[in-house]
Amino acid sequence: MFEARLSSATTLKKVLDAIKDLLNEATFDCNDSGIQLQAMDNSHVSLVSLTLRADGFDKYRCDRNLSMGMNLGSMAKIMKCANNDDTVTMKAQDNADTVVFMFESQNQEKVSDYEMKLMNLDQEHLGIPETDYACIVRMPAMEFARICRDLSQFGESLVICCTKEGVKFSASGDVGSANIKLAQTTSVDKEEEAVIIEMQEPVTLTFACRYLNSFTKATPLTNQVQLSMSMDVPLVVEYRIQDIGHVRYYLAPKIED
Amino acid sequence: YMKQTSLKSFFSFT
Repeated sequence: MFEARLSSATTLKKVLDAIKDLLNEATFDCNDSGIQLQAMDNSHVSLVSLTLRADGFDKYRCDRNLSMGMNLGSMAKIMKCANNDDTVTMKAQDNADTVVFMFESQNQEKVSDYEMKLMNLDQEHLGIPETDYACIVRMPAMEFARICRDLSQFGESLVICCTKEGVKFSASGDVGSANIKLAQTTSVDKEEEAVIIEMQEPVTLTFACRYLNSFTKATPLTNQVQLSMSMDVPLVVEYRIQDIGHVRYYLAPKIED
Repeated sequence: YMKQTSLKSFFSFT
Protein backbone atom coordinates (compact mmCIF):
# COMPACT_ATOMS: atom_id res chain seq x y z
CA MET A 1 0.00 0.00 0.00
CA PHE A 2 1.23 3.47 -0.93
CA GLU A 3 -0.40 6.63 0.35
CA ALA A 4 0.97 10.18 0.37
CA ARG A 5 -1.04 13.21 1.46
CA LEU A 6 -0.33 16.92 1.13
CA SER A 7 -2.56 19.50 2.81
CA SER A 8 -2.36 21.81 -0.18
CA ALA A 9 -2.49 20.77 -3.83
CA THR A 10 -0.43 23.84 -4.73
CA THR A 11 2.87 22.14 -3.99
CA LEU A 12 2.16 19.19 -6.28
CA LYS A 13 0.82 21.49 -9.01
CA LYS A 14 4.00 23.57 -8.85
CA VAL A 15 6.21 20.47 -8.87
CA LEU A 16 4.42 19.18 -11.94
CA ASP A 17 4.74 22.55 -13.69
CA ALA A 18 8.46 22.44 -12.91
CA ILE A 19 9.04 19.13 -14.70
CA LYS A 20 6.45 18.76 -17.45
CA ASP A 21 8.14 21.20 -19.79
CA LEU A 22 11.14 18.88 -20.09
CA LEU A 23 9.53 15.48 -19.63
CA ASN A 24 6.51 13.86 -21.26
CA GLU A 25 6.57 10.95 -18.86
CA ALA A 26 8.55 9.93 -15.80
CA THR A 27 8.76 7.28 -13.15
CA PHE A 28 8.04 8.22 -9.56
CA ASP A 29 10.09 5.87 -7.38
CA CYS A 30 8.50 5.56 -3.96
CA ASN A 31 10.01 3.99 -0.87
CA ASP A 32 9.73 4.56 2.85
CA SER A 33 12.01 7.61 2.73
CA GLY A 34 9.94 9.41 0.12
CA ILE A 35 9.45 9.94 -3.60
CA GLN A 36 12.30 10.26 -6.11
CA LEU A 37 12.22 11.00 -9.80
CA GLN A 38 15.17 11.08 -12.15
CA ALA A 39 14.75 11.48 -15.88
CA MET A 40 16.54 12.96 -18.88
CA ASP A 41 14.80 14.92 -21.57
CA ASN A 42 14.51 13.20 -24.97
CA SER A 43 17.69 14.75 -26.32
CA HIS A 44 19.79 13.69 -23.29
CA VAL A 45 21.02 17.22 -22.75
CA SER A 46 19.28 17.85 -19.42
CA LEU A 47 18.21 15.80 -16.45
CA VAL A 48 15.54 16.42 -13.82
CA SER A 49 16.06 15.07 -10.33
CA LEU A 50 13.19 15.48 -7.88
CA THR A 51 13.17 14.52 -4.21
CA LEU A 52 10.09 14.70 -1.99
CA ARG A 53 10.91 13.45 1.51
CA ALA A 54 8.41 11.32 3.40
CA ASP A 55 8.58 13.67 6.42
CA GLY A 56 7.41 16.58 4.27
CA PHE A 57 4.04 14.95 3.63
CA ASP A 58 1.13 15.26 6.05
CA LYS A 59 0.75 11.55 5.83
CA TYR A 60 3.07 9.10 4.14
CA ARG A 61 2.98 5.36 3.95
CA CYS A 62 4.89 3.10 1.57
CA ASP A 63 4.95 -0.58 2.55
CA ARG A 64 6.83 -1.79 -0.50
CA ASN A 65 9.07 -0.02 -2.99
CA LEU A 66 6.96 1.12 -5.89
CA SER A 67 7.85 2.55 -9.32
CA MET A 68 5.00 4.46 -10.88
CA GLY A 69 5.47 5.45 -14.52
CA MET A 70 3.24 8.41 -15.26
CA ASN A 71 2.30 10.35 -18.33
CA LEU A 72 2.83 13.91 -17.09
CA GLY A 73 0.32 15.35 -19.56
CA SER A 74 -2.37 13.10 -18.09
CA MET A 75 -1.26 13.96 -14.57
CA ALA A 76 -1.50 17.66 -15.46
CA LYS A 77 -5.10 17.18 -16.63
CA ILE A 78 -5.93 15.63 -13.27
CA MET A 79 -4.05 18.22 -11.18
CA LYS A 80 -5.91 20.97 -13.01
CA CYS A 81 -9.09 19.61 -11.39
CA ALA A 82 -7.74 20.32 -7.89
CA ASN A 83 -8.23 23.65 -6.15
CA ASN A 84 -5.04 25.06 -4.69
CA ASP A 85 -6.26 24.66 -1.11
CA ASP A 86 -7.57 21.12 -1.62
CA THR A 87 -5.90 18.31 0.25
CA VAL A 88 -4.38 15.89 -2.24
CA THR A 89 -3.77 12.22 -1.58
CA MET A 90 -1.96 9.85 -3.96
CA LYS A 91 -2.80 6.19 -3.44
CA ALA A 92 -1.76 2.92 -5.03
CA GLN A 93 -1.95 -0.73 -4.13
CA ASP A 94 1.20 -2.86 -4.22
CA ASN A 95 1.87 -3.99 -7.80
CA ALA A 96 -0.96 -1.80 -9.03
CA ASP A 97 -1.26 -0.60 -12.59
CA THR A 98 -3.15 2.53 -11.59
CA VAL A 99 -2.69 5.41 -9.16
CA VAL A 100 -5.52 7.36 -7.56
CA PHE A 101 -5.44 11.09 -6.91
CA MET A 102 -7.99 12.15 -4.31
CA PHE A 103 -8.84 15.81 -3.75
CA GLU A 104 -10.73 16.99 -0.68
CA SER A 105 -12.03 20.53 -0.29
CA GLN A 106 -11.18 22.39 2.92
CA ASN A 107 -14.72 22.06 4.28
CA GLN A 108 -14.65 18.34 3.41
CA GLU A 109 -17.88 18.74 1.43
CA LYS A 110 -16.39 17.91 -1.96
CA VAL A 111 -14.31 14.81 -2.53
CA SER A 112 -13.06 13.88 -6.01
CA ASP A 113 -10.99 10.97 -7.09
CA TYR A 114 -9.20 10.41 -10.37
CA GLU A 115 -7.70 7.08 -11.28
CA MET A 116 -4.85 7.18 -13.76
CA LYS A 117 -3.29 4.29 -15.65
CA LEU A 118 0.39 3.77 -14.92
CA MET A 119 2.97 3.14 -17.64
CA ASN A 120 5.91 0.80 -17.84
CA LEU A 121 8.78 3.10 -18.69
CA ASP A 122 12.25 2.02 -19.63
CA GLN A 123 14.41 3.81 -17.18
CA GLU A 124 18.02 4.78 -17.62
CA HIS A 125 19.35 5.78 -14.25
CA LEU A 126 22.43 7.96 -14.30
CA GLY A 127 25.00 7.95 -11.54
CA ILE A 128 25.84 11.56 -10.77
CA PRO A 129 29.31 11.90 -9.25
CA GLU A 130 29.83 13.99 -6.12
CA THR A 131 31.49 17.17 -7.31
CA ASP A 132 33.12 20.11 -5.55
CA TYR A 133 32.01 22.97 -7.74
CA ALA A 134 34.33 25.85 -8.61
CA CYS A 135 31.51 28.39 -8.28
CA ILE A 136 28.21 28.32 -6.44
CA VAL A 137 25.83 31.22 -7.01
CA ARG A 138 22.70 31.80 -4.96
CA MET A 139 20.34 34.42 -6.32
CA PRO A 140 16.65 35.30 -6.41
CA ALA A 141 14.81 32.72 -8.53
CA MET A 142 12.69 35.46 -10.13
CA GLU A 143 15.82 37.34 -11.18
CA PHE A 144 17.31 34.24 -12.77
CA ALA A 145 14.07 33.58 -14.68
CA ARG A 146 14.00 37.19 -15.87
CA ILE A 147 17.61 37.04 -17.07
CA CYS A 148 17.06 33.77 -18.97
CA ARG A 149 13.90 35.15 -20.57
CA ASP A 150 15.44 38.49 -21.51
CA LEU A 151 18.70 37.14 -22.90
CA SER A 152 17.16 34.30 -24.90
CA GLN A 153 15.80 36.99 -27.22
CA PHE A 154 19.34 37.68 -28.38
CA GLY A 155 20.75 34.23 -29.00
CA GLU A 156 20.31 30.51 -28.53
CA SER A 157 23.17 30.33 -26.03
CA LEU A 158 23.74 31.95 -22.69
CA VAL A 159 27.26 32.44 -21.40
CA ILE A 160 27.62 32.47 -17.63
CA CYS A 161 30.85 33.95 -16.32
CA CYS A 162 31.37 33.81 -12.57
CA THR A 163 34.13 35.59 -10.67
CA LYS A 164 34.55 36.74 -7.08
CA GLU A 165 33.06 40.14 -7.91
CA GLY A 166 29.91 38.85 -9.48
CA VAL A 167 28.24 36.83 -12.15
CA LYS A 168 27.77 37.93 -15.75
CA PHE A 169 25.20 36.52 -18.17
CA SER A 170 25.71 37.19 -21.89
CA ALA A 171 24.04 36.35 -25.18
CA SER A 172 24.71 37.42 -28.73
CA GLY A 173 23.25 36.90 -32.16
CA ASP A 174 21.89 38.68 -35.22
CA VAL A 175 20.50 41.64 -33.27
CA GLY A 176 23.71 42.27 -31.38
CA SER A 177 24.79 41.36 -27.90
CA ALA A 178 23.44 41.64 -24.37
CA ASN A 179 25.16 41.45 -20.98
CA ILE A 180 23.71 41.40 -17.49
CA LYS A 181 26.06 41.70 -14.53
CA LEU A 182 25.00 40.95 -10.99
CA ALA A 183 27.30 42.00 -8.19
CA GLN A 184 27.54 39.99 -5.03
CA THR A 185 25.29 41.48 -2.34
CA THR A 186 27.33 43.40 0.23
CA SER A 187 24.77 43.83 2.99
CA VAL A 188 22.05 41.27 3.31
CA ASP A 189 18.81 42.81 4.53
CA LYS A 190 16.55 40.21 3.06
CA GLU A 191 18.16 36.84 2.49
CA GLU A 192 15.77 35.95 -0.33
CA GLU A 193 16.93 39.00 -2.33
CA ALA A 194 20.65 38.36 -1.94
CA VAL A 195 23.16 37.35 -4.59
CA ILE A 196 25.81 35.22 -2.90
CA ILE A 197 28.85 33.75 -4.62
CA GLU A 198 31.14 31.05 -3.27
CA MET A 199 34.08 30.85 -5.62
CA GLN A 200 37.12 28.59 -5.64
CA GLU A 201 38.05 29.41 -9.23
CA PRO A 202 36.44 31.61 -11.88
CA VAL A 203 34.26 29.76 -14.39
CA THR A 204 32.91 30.57 -17.84
CA LEU A 205 30.39 28.18 -19.36
CA THR A 206 27.93 28.23 -22.27
CA PHE A 207 24.44 26.73 -22.16
CA ALA A 208 21.43 26.41 -24.43
CA CYS A 209 18.81 29.02 -23.44
CA ARG A 210 15.81 26.81 -24.11
CA TYR A 211 16.71 24.39 -21.34
CA LEU A 212 17.44 27.17 -18.86
CA ASN A 213 14.04 28.65 -19.65
CA SER A 214 12.44 25.27 -18.98
CA PHE A 215 14.20 25.07 -15.62
CA THR A 216 12.76 28.43 -14.60
CA LYS A 217 9.27 26.86 -14.61
CA ALA A 218 10.27 25.86 -11.06
CA THR A 219 10.44 29.52 -9.98
CA PRO A 220 7.07 29.51 -8.13
CA LEU A 221 8.43 26.81 -5.81
CA THR A 222 10.91 29.02 -3.95
CA ASN A 223 12.57 32.42 -3.54
CA GLN A 224 16.16 31.47 -4.26
CA VAL A 225 17.86 29.37 -6.90
CA GLN A 226 21.36 27.87 -6.65
CA LEU A 227 23.65 27.48 -9.66
CA SER A 228 26.65 25.15 -9.24
CA MET A 229 29.35 25.31 -11.90
CA SER A 230 32.77 23.92 -12.77
CA MET A 231 34.60 24.17 -16.06
CA ASP A 232 33.40 21.68 -18.69
CA VAL A 233 30.94 19.79 -16.50
CA PRO A 234 27.14 19.99 -16.32
CA LEU A 235 25.54 22.93 -14.55
CA VAL A 236 23.28 22.17 -11.59
CA VAL A 237 20.29 24.44 -11.04
CA GLU A 238 18.62 23.73 -7.72
CA TYR A 239 15.27 24.91 -6.40
CA ARG A 240 14.47 23.92 -2.82
CA ILE A 241 10.88 23.05 -2.06
CA GLN A 242 10.11 24.25 1.43
CA ASP A 243 10.00 21.55 4.11
CA ILE A 244 9.79 18.67 1.64
CA GLY A 245 12.70 18.47 -0.81
CA HIS A 246 14.12 19.92 -3.98
CA VAL A 247 14.13 19.81 -7.74
CA ARG A 248 17.55 19.83 -9.42
CA TYR A 249 18.25 20.25 -13.09
CA TYR A 250 21.50 19.19 -14.73
CA LEU A 251 22.46 20.72 -18.05
CA ALA A 252 25.32 19.62 -20.31
CA PRO A 253 27.44 22.58 -21.44
CA LYS A 254 28.14 23.64 -24.99
CA ILE A 255 31.80 23.35 -25.86
CA GLU A 256 34.07 24.68 -28.59
CA ASP A 257 33.81 22.37 -31.56
CA TYR B 1 30.99 27.42 -33.11
CA MET B 2 29.77 25.82 -29.90
CA LYS B 3 28.69 22.20 -29.88
CA GLN B 4 26.05 20.85 -27.49
CA THR B 5 27.37 17.98 -25.38
CA SER B 6 25.29 15.12 -24.02
CA LEU B 7 24.81 14.36 -20.34
CA LYS B 8 25.69 10.76 -21.12
CA SER B 9 29.30 11.78 -21.67
CA PHE B 10 29.54 13.10 -18.09
CA PHE B 11 27.47 10.71 -16.02
CA SER B 12 27.62 6.95 -15.90
CA PHE B 13 24.68 4.60 -16.02
CA THR B 14 23.85 2.73 -12.84
